Amino acid sequence: VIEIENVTKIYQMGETTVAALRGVSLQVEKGEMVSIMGPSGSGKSTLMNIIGCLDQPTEGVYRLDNVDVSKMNDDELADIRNKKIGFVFQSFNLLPRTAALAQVELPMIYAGAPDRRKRALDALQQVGLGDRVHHRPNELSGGQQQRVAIARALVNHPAIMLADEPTGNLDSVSGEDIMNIFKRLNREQGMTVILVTHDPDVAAHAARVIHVKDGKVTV
Amino acid sequence: VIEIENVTKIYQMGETTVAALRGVSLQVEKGEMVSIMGPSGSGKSTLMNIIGCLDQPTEGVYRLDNVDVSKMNDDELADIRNKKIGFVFQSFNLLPRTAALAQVELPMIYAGAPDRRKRALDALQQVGLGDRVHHRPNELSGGQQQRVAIARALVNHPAIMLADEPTGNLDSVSGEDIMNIFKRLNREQGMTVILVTHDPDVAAHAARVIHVKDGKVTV
Ligand SMILES: Nc1ncnc2c1ncn2[C@@H]1O[C@H](COP(=O)(O)OP(=O)(O)OP(=O)(O)O)[C@@H](O)[C@H]1O
Ligand SMILES: Nc1ncnc2c1ncn2[C@@H]1O[C@H](COP(=O)(O)OP(=O)(O)OP(=O)(O)O)[C@@H](O)[C@H]1O
Ligand SMILES: [Mg+2]
Ligand SMILES: [Mg+2]
Repeated sequence: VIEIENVTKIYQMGETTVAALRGVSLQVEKGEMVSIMGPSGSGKSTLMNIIGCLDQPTEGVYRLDNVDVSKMNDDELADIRNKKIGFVFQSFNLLPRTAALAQVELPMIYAGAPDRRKRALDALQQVGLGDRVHHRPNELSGGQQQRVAIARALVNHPAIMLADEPTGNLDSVSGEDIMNIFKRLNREQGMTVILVTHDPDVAAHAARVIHVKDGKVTV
Repeated sequence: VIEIENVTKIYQMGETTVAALRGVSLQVEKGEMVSIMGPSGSGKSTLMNIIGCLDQPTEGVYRLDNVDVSKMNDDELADIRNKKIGFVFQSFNLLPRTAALAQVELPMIYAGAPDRRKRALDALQQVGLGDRVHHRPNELSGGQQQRVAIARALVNHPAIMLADEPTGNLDSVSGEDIMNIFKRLNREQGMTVILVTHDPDVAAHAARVIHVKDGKVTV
């Protein structure tokens, strides 16, 4: 369902060039659960942003469900980002003045979904934040903010979950709970899952691990 | 050097009360290296903010080098935060539009230190960011931002290092490098180190581990 072909991402900074991705190719089948691991700065988040249709490659092709993403118009892209893909960002990207409940309801407003409040409460309950629904981000711990971001990514039942280091701020028990949610959705609903992680125990939950180093996929 | 006596921290949110710390006592000797571990939301960052003089307890006493912190005036507090304590925040707290080099020079400007540029370059080199010194935070990976925060905390040679999950966004090799920097400064310069971490491998570098659960220290 995800085909990345020889993708390159170059940042131009004045006279310097930073090559974040240098010819990456990978394929992920529908319903697969894969992990991406690699050193800090090796290109993992850059790759995730391209897969999530939040960024365009400098060269190469990205096909999502057999459609070349660079040929899509803005409406099609917005639709994909809102309904097809759930994204847990490495730095959470929560709205600073918005309570947890509203943060998780937001994707459903865009998708025009019914039962928003109930579904948002369910999602927050599932990630252990049932008693924190009215807290804003600065009234939440780091791991609680991370879990709001996870609940928000899950709430539209996306076909593809992209999670960039989703357990980095969590103790091992909370981390396990999150991984069990992802695995259950993968098993029961066929949700395709791509997880970036620095934790080998987390990576072990996936069927295979893709290693990234210096902007390249190493076998 | 650090004496926390029966400290409580209560947040009032309209009609609800959240007790983030519920009678915590602990002591850290000069030159010690200790870890703090505990579930997400258990009160670790709240405790660190009090130790770092960034927040006041609701009840209880905090003595730093035998002086009651609540009796200090603003100048004394500013001085402590700038020169005596280095703080690595869980969410980095970098200035969004400032390049890495300037971020690391900033504490030295406040401290009136000489050789700022050279020392900032050295610190960034030590954390593996010698080739990223002109990048702003949105041009850096998550782990690179974390390392800028670490370099910034070290650069004034503080007597006390408070690091709140300093390796959460780092692969194991980069994480080891950071731990080795902390251990070397602890050993060679007697820097007192308090590390919050979810990673038992990281906690193992410390002489002892303090466990926090539901706002209390458990033995
Ligand atoms: N300003 C606030 N108002 C209300 N509650 C708050 C506020 N700040 C923190 N809390 C609550 O206090 C508790 C402790 O938060 P703290 O950030 O210390 O946890 P933590 O142990 O650092 O967690 P993590 O491992 O997830 O970073 C949390 O349950 C949090 O929801
Ligand atoms: N806007 C930008 N301009 C210039 N360089 C950038 C930009 N964004 C990212 N980079 C560089 O691209 C490289 C890859 O970044 P990326 O965020 O993908 O790394 P990562 O593998 O996710 O790292 P981490 O594990 O630390 O999160 C890094 O070396 C980074 O400095
Ligand atoms: Mg990243
Ligand atoms: Mg915390």
